Amino acid sequence: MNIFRFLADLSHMASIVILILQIRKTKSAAGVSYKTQFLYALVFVTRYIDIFFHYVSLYNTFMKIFFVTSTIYILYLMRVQYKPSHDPNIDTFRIEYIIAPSAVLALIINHGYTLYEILWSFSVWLESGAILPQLFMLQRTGEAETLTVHYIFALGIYRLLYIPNWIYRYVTEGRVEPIAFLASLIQTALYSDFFYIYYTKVMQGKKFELP
Amino acid sequence: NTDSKAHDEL
Repeated sequence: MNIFRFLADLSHMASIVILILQIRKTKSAAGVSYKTQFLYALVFVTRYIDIFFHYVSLYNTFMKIFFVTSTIYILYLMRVQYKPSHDPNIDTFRIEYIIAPSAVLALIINHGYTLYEILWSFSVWLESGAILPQLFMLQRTGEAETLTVHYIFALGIYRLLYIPNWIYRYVTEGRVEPIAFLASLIQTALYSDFFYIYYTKVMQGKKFELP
Repeated sequence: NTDSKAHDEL
């Protein structure tokens, strides 16, 4: 494992911890897109189905369990514990627009026509667009809690860091992962606007507000 | 590429 992948995983983990802390601290899930969280749960369940038949390492297994359980816990917090704080009227992005293209791409571009490979490919494409409901919500409200902003930032950094990881692995191991590489470029592109505003406002201690 | 099937990442 190289430093890029490790830092990426840590930042991914941090993003989820930030979100859980925010919801628990404020006893509210206001500003958080339930749809994005639902899509991530779907991403993890479809990708980590191999936990039952494909052992990689203790680290890998631990992280998979963490991502699945923590995301389902967030869904629980939003749906049950702090349900009144979540306003579905501003969380209006149609998730069919992300799920359907991901399914089509998974059927066209994959590593083989087995259920496992198609689900894996689906999860990768789905992940690249899963943040859209959250960004859409941010755009509608125009501003966000600092912690929500840090959450989105940490999540964006995670997939961005996987790009040098793949370049590094291509150079050192000759390993090629074109599907995840391309999906990651798409995902990072979706974040570019957000990163820009984060840099120009939040880094200078200002409130996150869209121009 | 058989390597890409390994899926050893998260």
